[in-house]
Amino acid sequence: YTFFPGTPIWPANRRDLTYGFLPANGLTDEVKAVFTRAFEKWSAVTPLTFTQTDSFSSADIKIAFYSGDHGDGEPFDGVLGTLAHAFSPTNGRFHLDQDENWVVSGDVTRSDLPSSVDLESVAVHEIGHLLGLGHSSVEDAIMYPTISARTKKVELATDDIEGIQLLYGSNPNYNGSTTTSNTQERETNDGEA
Amino acid sequence: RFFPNITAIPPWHLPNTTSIAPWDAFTKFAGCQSGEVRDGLSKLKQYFSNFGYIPNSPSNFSDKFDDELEKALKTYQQNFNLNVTGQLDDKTLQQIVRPRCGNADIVNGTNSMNSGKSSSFHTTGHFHTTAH
Repeated sequence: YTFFPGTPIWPANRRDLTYGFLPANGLTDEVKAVFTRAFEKWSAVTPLTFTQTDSFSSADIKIAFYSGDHGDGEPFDGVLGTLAHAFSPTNGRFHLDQDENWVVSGDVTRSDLPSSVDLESVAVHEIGHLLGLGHSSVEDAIMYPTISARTKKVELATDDIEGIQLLYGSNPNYNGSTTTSNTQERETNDGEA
Repeated sequence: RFFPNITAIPPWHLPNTTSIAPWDAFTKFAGCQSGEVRDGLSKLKQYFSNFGYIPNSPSNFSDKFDDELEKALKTYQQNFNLNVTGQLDDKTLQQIVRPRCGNADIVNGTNSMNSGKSSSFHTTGHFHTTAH
């Protein structure tokens, strides 16, 4: 695990965070539920809580899908390539590439669409950035920078948990049992597991 | 484009996405050696610049495989647990073209991704490190 320079975190008086969705995206409840599941991965191991709000402007974490240049100096590039990015605490901006073929449910590893990307996998990774984690070189870790198409990877690895608990401490109910490194992969190009 | 339960969608209903991913063209640089000039190599340098491996971002990178690119490659290979050769070998290129997070691996010149230790906190006056 790594942290951003200066180790920015959410301050002690802002540990119950809200998240909202850009209204213009018109996301369905099914899509929003993917993010709820992703936030739960991190709240399970930390004292942080995450609550959805209908007020995008006042949300601590602002989730939005954009295409191409969307004004933050980090334009998206169409199908595959860059999938999403997120800012360090306490900025809260979480942007995803609208042009990706996002899979919301079902077994992405069995998709017939070669460019399918699992939304929950990317969401869990980007939330790590929003909370203060940088990229990790541990391949099983959620915070590893790359993810192949048609791959699902949503469980926090020991590396992720150690990093986030250094920043915020542990959830009092966390007993270590959620630590897994199960990674389901189906590579599109080279067939590696 | 959202796909609920994609495995339940008949293949003939899926969109025809034969377009090439943005970085697939980099595979043509396989075997390119230091000192060589290859058309489009500047875009690979821009890739490394975007993710923090080349600190400065000039408006126009050259198409020459120079020392700056070799240094970026070595750091990238270290971060992704590849053989540190400084060369555009197949495994390195396979890693480069994978979809990824847009956040940089190296922020403000600080690379801690594969340092072996991760700096954490100044706590009681001493510098505490945690082994991976």
